[in-house]
Amino acid sequence: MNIFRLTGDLSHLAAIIILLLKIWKSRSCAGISGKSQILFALVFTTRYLDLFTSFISLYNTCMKLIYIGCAYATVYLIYAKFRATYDGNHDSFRVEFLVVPVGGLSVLINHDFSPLEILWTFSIYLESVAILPQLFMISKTGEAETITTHYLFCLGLYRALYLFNWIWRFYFEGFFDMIAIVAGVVQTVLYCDFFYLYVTKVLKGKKLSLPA
Amino acid sequence: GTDDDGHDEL
Repeated sequence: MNIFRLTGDLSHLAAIIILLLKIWKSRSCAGISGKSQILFALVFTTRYLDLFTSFISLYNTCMKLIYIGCAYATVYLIYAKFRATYDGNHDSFRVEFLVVPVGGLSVLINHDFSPLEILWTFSIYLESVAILPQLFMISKTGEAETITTHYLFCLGLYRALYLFNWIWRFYFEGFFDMIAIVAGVVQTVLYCDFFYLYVTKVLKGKKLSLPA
Repeated sequence: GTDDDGHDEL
């Protein structure tokens, strides 16, 4: 555990809680991609199956349970409790174009050809692109609520901090996981355009709106 | 590579 890993995890947790609170307090999931949230629930489910097979630490187990619990709670709020506010017409990204290639790639390129390891690999690859339906939705509507941009910023920051964590671990522990690193770089790069808009607009007090 | 006991990252 190093400072980048810890702040990365906390940033991830902050993102998840910001989104849950936003939906709960406003009683609305307008502007939120339910498809991205389903993908994240799938990511956590396939990655954390090792909860049943190996114990790493109390911290590790607690965070996994919180992430999974919050992911399903978010999906429940969007598709059940506040379904009437869900903007399905704008959430039109075709997720099969992500899930099918990612599934194929995880069978082809993995550390070990075993069911749990393939599912872990699938979750890593899927996480790297799971935000695309949300970014697609924002590009379609041309705007995002400020609280939604805070959510996205924390979510992008989390993976960027993990990149520093991996650099740290490579130098001080000789540890590297090529699958996680490459997918993490892809994931972080997908946020770069958003990071730019966040810094130049949202942090200066303006709403995030894209030019028509 | 990965640890023997799985992945410690979240």
